[in-house]
Amino acid sequence: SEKIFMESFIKIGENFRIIFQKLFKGGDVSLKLTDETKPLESGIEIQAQPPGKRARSLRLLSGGEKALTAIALMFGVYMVKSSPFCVLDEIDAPLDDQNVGRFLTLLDDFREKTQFVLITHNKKTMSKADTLFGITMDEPGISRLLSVELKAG
Amino acid sequence: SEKIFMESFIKIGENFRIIFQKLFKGGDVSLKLTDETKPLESGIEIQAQPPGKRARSLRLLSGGEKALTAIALMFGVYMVKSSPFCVLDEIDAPLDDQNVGRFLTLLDDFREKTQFVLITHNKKTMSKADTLFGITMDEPGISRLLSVELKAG
Amino acid sequence: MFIKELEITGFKSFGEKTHVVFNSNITGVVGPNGCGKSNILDALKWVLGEKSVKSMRGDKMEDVIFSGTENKKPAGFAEVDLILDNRSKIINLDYDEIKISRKLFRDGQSIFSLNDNRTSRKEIEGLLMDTGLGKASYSFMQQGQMDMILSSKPEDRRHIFEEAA
Amino acid sequence: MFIKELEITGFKSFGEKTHVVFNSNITGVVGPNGCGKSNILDALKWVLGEKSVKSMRGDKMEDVIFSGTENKKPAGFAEVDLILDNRSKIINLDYDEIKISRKLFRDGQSIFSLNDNRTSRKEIEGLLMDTGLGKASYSFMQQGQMDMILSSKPEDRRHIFEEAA
Ligand SMILES: Nc1ncnc2c1ncn2[C@@H]1O[C@H](COP(=O)(O)OP(=O)(O)OP(=O)(O)O)[C@@H](O)[C@H]1O
Ligand SMILES: Nc1ncnc2c1ncn2[C@@H]1O[C@H](COP(=O)(O)OP(=O)(O)OP(=O)(O)O)[C@@H](O)[C@H]1O
Ligand SMILES: [Mg+2]
Ligand SMILES: [Mg+2]
Repeated sequence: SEKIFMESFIKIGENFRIIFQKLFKGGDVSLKLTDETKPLESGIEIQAQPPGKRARSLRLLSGGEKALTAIALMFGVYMVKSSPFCVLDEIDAPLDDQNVGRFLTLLDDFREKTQFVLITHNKKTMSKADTLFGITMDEPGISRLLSVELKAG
Repeated sequence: SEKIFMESFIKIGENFRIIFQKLFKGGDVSLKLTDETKPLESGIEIQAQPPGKRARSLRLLSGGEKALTAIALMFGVYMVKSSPFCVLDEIDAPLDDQNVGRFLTLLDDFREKTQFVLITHNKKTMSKADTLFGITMDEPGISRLLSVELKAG
Repeated sequence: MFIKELEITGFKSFGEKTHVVFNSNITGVVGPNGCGKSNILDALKWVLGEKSVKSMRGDKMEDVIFSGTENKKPAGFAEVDLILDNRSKIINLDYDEIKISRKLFRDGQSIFSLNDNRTSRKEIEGLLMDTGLGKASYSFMQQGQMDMILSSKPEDRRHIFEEAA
Repeated sequence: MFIKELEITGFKSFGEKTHVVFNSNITGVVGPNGCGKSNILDALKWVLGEKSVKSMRGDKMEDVIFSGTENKKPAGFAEVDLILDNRSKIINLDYDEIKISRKLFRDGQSIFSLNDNRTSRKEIEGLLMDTGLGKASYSFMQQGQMDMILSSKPEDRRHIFEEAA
């Protein structure tokens, strides 16, 4: 009901800030209800300000900044009510090398309780995985699991 | 009018097929009017079938297949009425290494008449450029052109 | 790991039976464009009871059944089996291992099974209800979908927050 | 090359005057997330007369003016100057080089110039009409927008084809 929603909403806002500041090495965010008198119906306002920049409309953020902000929010929600596994499909695609690294470091905070499956084309992300599955289509149109590369240590 | 539209539409369809088959090394596409009796109002149906696969809804194509198909279509239009320059902003993002290579090879067909500006995070794309501009924000929030690396030959 | 094994037969591009064994906390899935990586994510969503055809990129539910190639006939059904580690009893059943299966035939007949006993989707949904698994938005961050929560209108964002509450 | 030089002052994240000289047929633009690469594309669109604030990711046209940082005051105006090689007379004017400028002040005053002579947007649009430059969809393939032509409804796709005809 209202109380339950507000508690989790406030917690998500705090998590969102913590994770955003980890990924951006600074900056600030805010998560607000457009109408605080109607928590169960109100829309949700998001503000995000990378370090050293002024808070502007989310739309003015760059492709990579938006992606990193969305990651911070989704993981902020995740901290409140997580699932035992999480499949991430190419969410590193818009990120530059440094931000991929920061995203991968973030996974360390979750990996104990959460099993991750990372679908990716990114070499840094591939080396973070303990196990790598390669999918191929040597026969056109038919997927095969071709290789399982286990990393030592 | 109708005649002009149909001529360019048919040409675009042919170009689309040629470029698609270059990028996918095979396969087929079709570009049709939903209502052939009303060329100036009709919607436009697109079908794309990568080699060895059956024609299915565009939505079932993978992220990279959609990106490559969109590139084939945009360049197909471009061949009919080109502009002297073209700015491509990270359109290589969803492509695997091999497809980035095929996309870069495609640019050779256009580079004589068209000046390209390629915004990218991809190392293969960077090495295709004759000149590289680096943009940085050492002072947060302020963009600077930091380096111009000219490639020999 | 929570997901131990996944077996996919006749589901989307998996025209042949494919067995995936998970044995680590971070598993990478790689391969060229169109080879079937996102289809694995779809298979996982589907076996957990996903109802929305659109969210699996199809037009009708039958679209998830392998539709054949030049050299291989279309499949008569799609089947995905998921084996879960339940030692922590995250699912309220007295088993250390739980197998969830979903099978869809071309004529539309749909079969859900729990440890090889036929059950209903509602049953599966009920079991997964409090585990966080039932709700796709946490467990699956899909290709190209991350942007949406930021670009959607304030009113349209509620569902993510409501699911968490 | 057709685009010879671009000078950007007070436009979006270009708080300081930035001069870009183009001298090759394939120019790469690289840098970390958020450094300003797509803003360069926006600057090019804008100086060529782009009317749509939305297509430049803003809410109002004033959003393109550098809005300052902790250490630098907001700019009073945004200005972009574009120098084009017109030896092929693609633009119907008897000049080998053409300079197009656009300036926007905070109070909304907007100034277009052609070779340093004040002109109107309509004039600029007219000159660019048959060059392919006026229509953004060919010359600019924007970040994250490529998918749209495939995912839009058949009726909504017409504009690309109409522009080409
Ligand atoms: N019912 C079906 N039968 C056969 N093939 C199918 C079916 N549904 C989808 N496919 C095929 O699956 C392929 C898409 O697979 P998927 O989306 O998993 O690719 P991907 O590996 O994620 O690629 P990318 O790296 O480009 O995202 C498409 O080529 C599509 O034609
Ligand atoms: N009016 C403005 N004043 C100052 N900064 C602005 C203004 N408008 C946008 N910005 C800033 O410009 C940055 C976005 O730049 P841009 O979109 O060019 O990045 P990018 O280099 O393309 O990054 P990516 O690789 O992530 O796509 C944002 O951080 C945004 O805050
Ligand atoms: Mg995919
Ligand atoms: Mg960008």
